[in-house]
Amino acid sequence: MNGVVVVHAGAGTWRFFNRDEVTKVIKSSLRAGIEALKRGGTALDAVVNATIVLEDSGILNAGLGSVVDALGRLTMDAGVMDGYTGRAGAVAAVTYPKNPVVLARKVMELTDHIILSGSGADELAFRLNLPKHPGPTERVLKLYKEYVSKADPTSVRFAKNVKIAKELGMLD
Amino acid sequence: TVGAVALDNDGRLAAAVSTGGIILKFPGRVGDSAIPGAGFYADRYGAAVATGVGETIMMSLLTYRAVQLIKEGYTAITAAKMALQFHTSLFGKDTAGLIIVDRSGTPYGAYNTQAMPWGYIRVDMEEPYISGFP
Repeated sequence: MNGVVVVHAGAGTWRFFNRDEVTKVIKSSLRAGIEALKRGGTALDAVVNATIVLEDSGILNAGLGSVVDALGRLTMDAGVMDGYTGRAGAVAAVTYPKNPVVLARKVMELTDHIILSGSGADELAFRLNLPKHPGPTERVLKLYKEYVSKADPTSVRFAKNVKIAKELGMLD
Repeated sequence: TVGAVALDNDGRLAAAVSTGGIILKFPGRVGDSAIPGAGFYADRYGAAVATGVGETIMMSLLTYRAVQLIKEGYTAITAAKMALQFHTSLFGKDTAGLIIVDRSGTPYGAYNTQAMPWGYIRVDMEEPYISGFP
């Protein structure tokens, strides 16, 4: 039997993370993916199962651990693609689902579209009875407060964002 | 951002990606993770998933580019390196990373950031391979 699963936990500096904790999550994700293949599942089953584990970890920037926007709200993106059929599905700026990757798969399998965004995608998640996201973690909210408190347009990467958000009163 | 690519026993490839985006992003902003060919792509030759600054990944079509290079005959490793090199030439360092697998089952992770924890496992492996920490 052949099969391989590859996962990543995000590119960046990774200065403030516990290496052992992240390694454990990556291993769990890989095992979830490969178990799907061993059970006779497809590559699509494997990547979705692996990604759910990463989303559910709460320590990575996706699913439960997602960071927040300038208003302190969660808006998540996700996508899936099946290389055999050439079909793809994606969701953008969704707030409802705990696992946006599952909703992306539903878009691919149940609709005639490729990308659903915002309230329409959230409505689909609700009507499909997908688990609801509980909201940002304490870690993310703490991070947000730190960023907002030092939201100096000259000192952050997305200076234009911060400048316009401050001008429009969006950073409180 | 997190993501996964896989090859199954029937030779089928797939890609999945999920993200909360960038902290303090403008409300309504959509990144590369929702865009096929940018944040994720798969065909019968390869599958790839990207991570990094979405605004740059959307413009370089990073994952589509990497998989196209596989289709042109490059290995997954060379394709990932070449696609990322092209991306870096446009947008500089600290902007992106990607994982990839081709139809022979060769996995690889490439990044121009300080780190990108990634790993892979094959059906016949006891322990996964993990790499990419700073």
